[in-house]
Amino acid sequence: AGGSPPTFPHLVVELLKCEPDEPQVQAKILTYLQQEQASRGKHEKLNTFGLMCKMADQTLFSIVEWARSSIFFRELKVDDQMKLLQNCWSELLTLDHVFRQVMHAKEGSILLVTGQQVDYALIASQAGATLNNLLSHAQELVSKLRSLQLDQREFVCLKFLVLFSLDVKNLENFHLVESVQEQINAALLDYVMCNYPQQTDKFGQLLLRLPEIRAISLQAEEYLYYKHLNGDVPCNNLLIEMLHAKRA
Amino acid sequence: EPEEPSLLKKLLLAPANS
Repeated sequence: AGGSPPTFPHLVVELLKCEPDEPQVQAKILTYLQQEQASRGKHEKLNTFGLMCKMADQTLFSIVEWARSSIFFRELKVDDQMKLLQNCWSELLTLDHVFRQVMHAKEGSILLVTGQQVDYALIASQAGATLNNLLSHAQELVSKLRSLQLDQREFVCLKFLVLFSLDVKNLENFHLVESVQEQINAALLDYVMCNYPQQTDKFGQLLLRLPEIRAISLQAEEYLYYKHLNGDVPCNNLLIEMLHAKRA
Repeated sequence: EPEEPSLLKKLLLAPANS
């Protein structure tokens, strides 16, 4: 209390070490999208929605890169890794987007993974009812997490809790998933109690956000699948493969 | 018909620095 330096459980420090270099990810995805658009003929340019899909696809690549180089996950066999990622890819995308807005903290604008800002009202004016509903659910979650003062240490813990889901069946190494869940929950509780002693229910409130992230991500998948059936989503990419994986 | 190779599997099996 009284300005003591923040204390991080050792495991939280280890999780932070797995975080990607944000500016590098930003530059990589922005460059990719610019090249992708420039390489297309005048009449094949991607529209806004198509660019957003490509951006989500590239963000998925960076999420897979983060996972496979992360503590615990890198110990798993590929089949287990695939099952875990196929289960939670849309939640990790949702959590990534929501956390970026929590940190961005600029009412009325959305910060993209490329570092660009988009006017929220502009998107809302172009989007249909379903996408608007989805965006407003995400923004409600952003507000809740902002008032909870979610920080990066807690964010990385939530990412691992989402990745190592106990809902995934037929894993060869389910024991590791259980152990990671236990360790991360303990580390998160320890961190929150030490660094936010005045927010006695913060740990519980953070965990209560996980089903909300799941609900938003499933709504996003439904929307994306509907748009895919309409032929509005660029195909032959990781995003489409993951979308189909759960339906297979 | 051979199944389309999984992009996710390729990514997970790729060498670390690729």
